[in-house]
Amino acid sequence: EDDALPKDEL
Amino acid sequence: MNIFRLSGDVCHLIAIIILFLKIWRSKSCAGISGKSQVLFALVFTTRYLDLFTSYISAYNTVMKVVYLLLAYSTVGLIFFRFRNSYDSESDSFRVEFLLVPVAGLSFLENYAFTPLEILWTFSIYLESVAILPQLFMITKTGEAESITAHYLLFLGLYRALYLANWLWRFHTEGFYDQIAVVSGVVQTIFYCDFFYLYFTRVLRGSGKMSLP
Repeated sequence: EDDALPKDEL
Repeated sequence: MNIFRLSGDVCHLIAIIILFLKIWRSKSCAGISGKSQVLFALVFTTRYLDLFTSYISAYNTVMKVVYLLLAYSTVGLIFFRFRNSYDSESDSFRVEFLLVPVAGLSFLENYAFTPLEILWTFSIYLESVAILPQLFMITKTGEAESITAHYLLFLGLYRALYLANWLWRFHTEGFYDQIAVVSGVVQTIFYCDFFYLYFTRVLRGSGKMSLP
């Protein structure tokens, strides 16, 4: 789960 | 945030507003694929579930809410308020041919096997193909009103600007979101043919864009 990127894009 | 990303978001917003106002003012959704609009509403819904789990910025939250509200309002105009003008005969793309592979792929190829992450992946894959019913409809009827063409132009610009954003972010911060980038490239390719038609026919020609 650590590889999940933060979803700052829309 | 960089200029490509910001312009991309603004073009996306303009596209959605153009479509909403076109339907609202003309009181008609003729030539618009209701299926594509439902798919976009589904894209926003499954992608923005993180509104409830994580806060990123005021900009991020506001844009997500606005996209969601406009997407559902447009669907509402097409299927409820102006449903008499909805051309379901021409909007005959089989969306299950998109939904099933996209759902399958999001289970197989994702960053983490968790419900939110799978739904986010689903939304990314689905967005890349969600415009196909609209493009299919234009091909079938053989023409698009220029305002519909402007809508598609801004949607395509949004995609192209996001590609520039990813190139920029890769060079400046080493950021690389494989799922989003690969899907984004696929999505942008779908607009290339349309871009060509737009510049050769809509800008030079009459009010309408006809397909060969």
